[in-house]
Amino acid sequence: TDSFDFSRYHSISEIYSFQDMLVAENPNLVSKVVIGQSYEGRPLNVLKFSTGGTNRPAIWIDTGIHSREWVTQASGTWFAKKIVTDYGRDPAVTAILNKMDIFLEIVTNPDGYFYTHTSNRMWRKTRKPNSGSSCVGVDPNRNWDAGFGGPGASSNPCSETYRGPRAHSESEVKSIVDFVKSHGNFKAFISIHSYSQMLLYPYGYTTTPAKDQAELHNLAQRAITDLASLYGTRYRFGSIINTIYQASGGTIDWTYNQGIKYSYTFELRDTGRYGFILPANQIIPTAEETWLALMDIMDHTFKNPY
Amino acid sequence: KETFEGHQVLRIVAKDDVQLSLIKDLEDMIEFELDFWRGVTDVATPVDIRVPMHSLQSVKIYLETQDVEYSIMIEDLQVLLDEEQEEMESAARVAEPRN
Repeated sequence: TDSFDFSRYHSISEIYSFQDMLVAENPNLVSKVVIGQSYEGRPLNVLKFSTGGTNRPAIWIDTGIHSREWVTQASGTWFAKKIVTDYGRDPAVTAILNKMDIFLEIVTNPDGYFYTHTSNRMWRKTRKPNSGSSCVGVDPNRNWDAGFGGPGASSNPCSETYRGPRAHSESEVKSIVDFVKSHGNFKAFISIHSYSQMLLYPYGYTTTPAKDQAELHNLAQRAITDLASLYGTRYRFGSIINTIYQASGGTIDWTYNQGIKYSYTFELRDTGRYGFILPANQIIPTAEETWLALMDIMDHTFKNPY
Repeated sequence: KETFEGHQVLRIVAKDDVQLSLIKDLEDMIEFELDFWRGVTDVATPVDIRVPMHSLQSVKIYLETQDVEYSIMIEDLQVLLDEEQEEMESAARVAEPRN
């Protein structure tokens, strides 16, 4: 994987090959956990970074739940290599991995991602047909059992924010739900989207402040400050509902309600005028700056066990 | 393969909350087949909307008659997608021998 070109976008098969290569190169640090299958039968691969122990406190990072947000899957691939490269070299990463596990799902919506490469670059949702409608797919960030069906999601299968027929109806979502519940020891959950430069914490479905709001806010502030220190990329931060809009059935509202205190959503850059079509030459700078913020959150999680 | 010739992405900046709700009303105009890349949040944050060619004129007239300010963020989406595809393919060609 040293020769993998992180500065360009890759197909799903190239990313899956990268994952297998990384595992093969680092048998004592990286393994691949298949937590389920997508609707079209693709494996939902999660890379597990662990230095031992059983069921250690863990950190979850996912990218690509909205398939067209290509800079996120590309950044996730870079994160995977960064973790392997830094373990044993960077004191903070080494300290974290000596006590905690990191789980990284790079292609969280594989059917959608494949579809963006082959049929429709603008595709965002899953690819499961909706009975009674000619429109396909559910927004996997509206399908979680957290305020599900409330304002901030659509009941129209043709909408980009269609919540689905019921909570956890999408296998891509249900597989994570089951994995998180069976693991039972996640302490941080970070779901990465693009674009609009934001770092968000719960809630999205209610204006009720999260009970840990003060701590989440302060940590977010520190994280975006460090992020901006690299290339000056300016982020906004706050709770989902106060910073962007009401969104029901969201990922991190569910994880927070599961007791995973450090639940965050990133909206990565486009600082210019490209939107989802961020040029590939911005992949590495985006991943590098995001990593600084991720490290703040992971380090804080490590130093504040609960 | 879905293509996007003539689709434009408009970056819309509301002056006040009244204009913000006018922009939000666009979400319900299903016939325009709009794709909100960046949804309506607050006055300070621009709204980015992909507009198919068949709706462009209507949407621009709607915005201009309400004196809502917008700029064209992407002139022709397909041109950008073709560039992205070409870059992926050429990078893959370079990488091939190495692999």
